Order: sequence, then C-alpha cells, then structure tokens
Amino acid sequence: YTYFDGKPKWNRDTLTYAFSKTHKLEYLTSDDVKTVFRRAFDQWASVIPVSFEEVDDYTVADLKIGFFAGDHGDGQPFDGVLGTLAHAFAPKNGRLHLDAAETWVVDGDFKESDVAVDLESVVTHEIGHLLGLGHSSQESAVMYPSLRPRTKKVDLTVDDVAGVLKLYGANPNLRFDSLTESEDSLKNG
Amino acid sequence: RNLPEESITKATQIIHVSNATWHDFSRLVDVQLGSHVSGVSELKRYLHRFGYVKEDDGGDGAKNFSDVFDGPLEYAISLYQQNLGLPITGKLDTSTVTLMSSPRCGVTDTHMIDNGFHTTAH
Repeated sequence: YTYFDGKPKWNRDTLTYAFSKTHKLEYLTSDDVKTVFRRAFDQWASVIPVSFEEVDDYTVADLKIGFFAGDHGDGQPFDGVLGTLAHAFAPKNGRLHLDAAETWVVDGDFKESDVAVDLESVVTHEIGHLLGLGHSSQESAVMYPSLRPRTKKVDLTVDDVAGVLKLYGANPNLRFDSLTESEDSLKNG
Repeated sequence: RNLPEESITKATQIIHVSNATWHDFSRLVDVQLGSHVSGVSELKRYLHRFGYVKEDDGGDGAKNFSDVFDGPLEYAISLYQQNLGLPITGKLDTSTVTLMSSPRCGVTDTHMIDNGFHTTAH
C-alpha cells in the first residue's frame, strides 16, 4: 500500500457524499448507482471509524461523485472506452469522477459486452483514494491500479486494510468475519 | 433484421474512439534496447501519463516522444514492473505489455515512485 505525498487524510468521523444531478448515466438508474456506492462505502466504513452519509446537496458534500466524458476541466481528460476508467482526488479534495464512456455494469453480468467494467470494483478502488490511499503493488489488492475488463474485485485485502488502518485507526466494531475470505485477508493473517 | 442506418453509424463511431485512445502495445513485445520502432513514442506517452517518464526523457525536451527504445525508457519499464508486482526485467515482455494494455485507474503512480512504498508485514 502507499499514500499520497504528505499522507493527507480526513480529520472527521463522518463524511458526506452526493451525486451530480447533471453528470450521470442514462442507462443506469440512480438507485442502481447509489446501491453500489452504499455497498462500497460500507466496506471501508466497516474497517475504520469513519462513516459516510449521502446528502442531496452536491455543492456542500465532502465527496462529490459524477460521470464525465472526455475533457471535463480537471486536467485529466477521460479517453473513451476502456483505457482510463475513473480517478479520484486525495483528501481533502473529495472529487470522484468516472468515465461516462465505459460500459458500466452493476449486477456482475458481463455477458452483454466484452468491454463491460464492474462499477463496484472501480468505486471501491476510488474511495480508497478519497480516503488517502495510493496504489498498491499487490495484484489482489483493491488498490492495485489495473482492472481487467469483465472482472470483479470488491473485497478489501490485507494490504488495503493495513494501509487504511494506519491512516485512521480501527473501527471499534471491526469484525474480522466481515473481511474477505481470500488467502491474504486480514482475518487469515 | 436490418438495423436502422443511424444506429449502425453510432456504434462504429464508439469503437473507433477506443482504438485511438488506448493503443494496443502488443506490437512492441520483445522490442530491444536501442531499436527504433514505430509506436514506442506512444508507449512513452503512456508511461509519462502515469508518472514513469519525465518529459525531458523523451530525448528532445518536448512532449513529442521519440520512437527509440532508449535507456530512460528501459528504466521506466523496470519501475513500472516493480510497482505493479511484475518480474523486473526492464524488457517489454508479454506480461508487461498485456498489463499496459489493460484498463486502469487514472490516478498516476507517482506516489509509488517518489515516496517509495511500504511493504506489507505478512
């Protein structure tokens, strides 16, 4: 695991998040997207003493989420199908952008397209950046920079959890059985 | 059943974009240090995008990188391999090129390079 320069982190135990009402997808309902984000936020919240609360007002939310295409004004233009999937900024910027040109899948059904990308996998990764984690060298880690099309990787591994625990400390309710069963899960560690 | 003309046109357009923006580096597998091969400049642009090649390493100080597989590129490839958990060879082997062609997060890897990175205690 790595951190951004200066190890920036949030100093609050509740972070609010909101979805852009204009930069969104037509083919996914907002409920579908919100359900995916809720699951991803809950994963990180189960490990560290930080909770995430959805709010309606995008302008005042700590974490701002939107789907953007091409050059969208932050100096990091998206590049169409595949390639760069999404990016998120370090604390305390709070912006999370997803490439609207991707074929986002929310139910794990990859049969429809060979360029389908699992939204929950990418969202879980980008939330790690929002919290201050950098990329990991461990391919099994959620924070590994690359994700092959039509693959799902949403379970936090030892590497992901160790990195975020060092930044925020442990959630007092941390239950090991909530972590992944994979051979390198914290629980097995 | 014949699809209406308009939808066919639109589908074609999307595919074209994907080819333009995420090059397939497979042509560069096993390209040797010192050789001049078309497409190496795109690889340098990719590695520059994610923090591995500095602009002046392109050989002529500007963002138009050369097609020469030079020393800085070899070093950049070995850094990329180290950061992404691949065997560190400095060469464009198949696993490295395949990973470079895979979709990824847009956040650069510079924080893995400048700070070094923490090893995980097992």
